[in-house]
Amino acid sequence: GAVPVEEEEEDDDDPENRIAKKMLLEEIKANLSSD
Amino acid sequence: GSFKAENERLFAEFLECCSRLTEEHPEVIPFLASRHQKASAEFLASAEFRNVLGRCLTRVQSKRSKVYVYINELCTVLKAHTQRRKLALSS
Repeated sequence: GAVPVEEEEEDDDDPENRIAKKMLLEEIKANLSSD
Repeated sequence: GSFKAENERLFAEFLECCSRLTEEHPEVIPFLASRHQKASAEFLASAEFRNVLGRCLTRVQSKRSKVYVYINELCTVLKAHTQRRKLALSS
């Protein structure tokens, strides 16, 4: 029979990377609005 | 000696590498490029910048999952060396 696969983890999503991405995108947004 | 040419090559390589990894946010690369443009010529030709660039490039190539960490690091360094704008104030 079929074996259910339960792997939905985001393996490549590094927490440090997520924070850096958020900071960077916020800075870009702030820069765009100040220009 | 000046590291200008070498730094330009390393920066272009870093941009190319990152642009493939940040396709979901196409605004990131132009932002990094504008930070680079605004940095002082002295810093862009320095050994310090070469070291930062070399380190970021090596890291992003081995740990792609941290691409934004390295871009953020480079942006911070470039921001710290932004050319001071001369205010042309006439009274």
